[in-house]
Order: sequence, then structure tokens, then C-alpha cells
Amino acid sequence: TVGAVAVDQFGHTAAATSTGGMTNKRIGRVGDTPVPGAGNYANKFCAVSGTGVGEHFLRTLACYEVACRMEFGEMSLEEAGRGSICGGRFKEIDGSGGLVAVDTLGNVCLCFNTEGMYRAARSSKGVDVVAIYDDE
Amino acid sequence: QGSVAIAIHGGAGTIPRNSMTSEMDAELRSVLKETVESGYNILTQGGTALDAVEKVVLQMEDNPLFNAGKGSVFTSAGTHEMDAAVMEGHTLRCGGVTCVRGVRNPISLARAVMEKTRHVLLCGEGAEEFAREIGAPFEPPEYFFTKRRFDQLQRAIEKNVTRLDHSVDGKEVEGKTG
Repeated sequence: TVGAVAVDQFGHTAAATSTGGMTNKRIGRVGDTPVPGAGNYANKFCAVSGTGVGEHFLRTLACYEVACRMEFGEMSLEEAGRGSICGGRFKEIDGSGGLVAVDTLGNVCLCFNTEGMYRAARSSKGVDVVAIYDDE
Repeated sequence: QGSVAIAIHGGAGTIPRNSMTSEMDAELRSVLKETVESGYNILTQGGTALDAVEKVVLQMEDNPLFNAGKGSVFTSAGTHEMDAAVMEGHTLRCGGVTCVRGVRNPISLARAVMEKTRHVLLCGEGAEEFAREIGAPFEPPEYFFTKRRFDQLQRAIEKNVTRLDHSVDGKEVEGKTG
């Protein structure tokens, strides 16, 4: 799965996600990617794109949960992203995956609970990251 | 003028260091850097977040290193089925396609669903018919064939498991796939 999230000069966010699914998947199986709120979500607070086991994202609406944690829990983007993917319902069901997210202020969150995630980010606030493994 | 930012991912999962050669590691990092830079340039030149995310995902769909578009993994039937979605935050507009075959860039088709239909999600044959109506590029099955993905399918069939594209032996997600 690949994905991208961005915030532009107007403070508008967007999220895009695309996948070929899982190797040897059953024909007709749909993962998280095209389901709004599960593996792809954006609103006036943030934009989020997920990757990992789609069924786990579908069951927990992990990407929407990031936005909810920000809006109703008044969490920062980083707290909301980590809370959704490393805690809460995702952890309860032993979910596996990661997400990238940005908020309207230009903050970036790259978080996952797996051994690695191919990821990169760049912002006008000085963020410049390219990484693969969890200890980077 | 507000802050601009972009973040990308190319998949998450079991990625042990010893499973990748130094050349592959370097190539992946180079592609990730190049891709995020191209999206960042769109934003700094006044482009919209929607344009930036579509452009960078499209680039990754065209790169066989990633499990999307050209590099998509095989289904149990030895075919390719792709899903994609896009969402715009300030309008809550979104569009998606599922289980499409042969479409070169599902992410652009998802954006077209958002912008050119009254719907959010189109699947399978209906999505492919819509793609033909708007003149979206299609590719033959050979375009989506990569030996690495084919070998992954053979190993998954032998063990009767379903796997994330970069998972290693012993980290299967589920058993029976029919």
C-alpha cells in the first residue's frame, strides 16, 4: 500500500491511498484503502493515510479515530496518531500497521506498530525525513 | 501564507534489516526522497494539497517497488485487483474505487469518482466502465507482472496464507483463502 497526506498554503488537507491488496488474497476482498475513515480520511483538522492489515483498519476506523482524538479529545496530531495506531481499539484487536498524518498547522506524524514502515516527510517547518525501520 | 507539509508511506509491516540488500535499501530511500520532494515542490509553488497527494501516489503506483498500480501483488487467482481512495479535508469530498483490474492509475480514477460523479465508491466492473467512459489509461496484465511478486504468490500458495507484500515467512496474516 502507498499513501500520501498534505496540507497546502490555505490550510486545506488531503489524503490519498492506493493498494494492490495482499498476496494470495481472495478475489473481491476489499482492504481498508478505499473506505473513508478506515484507511483514508481528511477533515478540517488533519489528513490521514493508513497501511497494514486492512481488516484491522476497517474494524477500528483507525484513520477517523485520529481526527476524533484531535477534535473531541483535544490531542495534538502526534498524540492522536500514536494513540490510534499504538493504543486504543487497534491495540485491543492486536492490529498491525501504521499511518502518516498532517494537521492544518503543518505538523507531521509518522507512526506504526510494526518492525518498519517505508516513509518520508517534508515540511516548511523543517521536517525532512526518509526512513524505513522502527529505530530510525 | 500558512505552513505546508507532506508525508508519504510505501507500506508497513515486517521489514527485517537482513531481508533487504544494501542496494535495495538505498534505492527505496532514494525513491522515497524523490517522491516526497516532488510533492513538496507542488505545495511550495502554490499547488493544492489534493494535487500534491494525487501526484505522489501516482508516482508510486508507476514504480514496481511498491504494492500499488504497476507493482501490485497477485490475488489467489493470479490476477491483480487494486483499490484506491482520495479525500479532501475542507470539503469532506471523497472518492474511491475497489477491485479494479487493468487501470494504470487507480488513484486518479478515485479522484475522478470524487469530482465527476455523485458517488463516493465504485467497485469492480462498474468502476472499470467509468474508467473507460472518462478515458482513463488501461494496461495489459503483463504491465503488472513482476517476478518478485509472482514468486511471493507461489510461496503464499504453498503455505496457503495471505500476506502483506513485504512480510517474511512466519508472519502470515491469515490461513485459508479458498
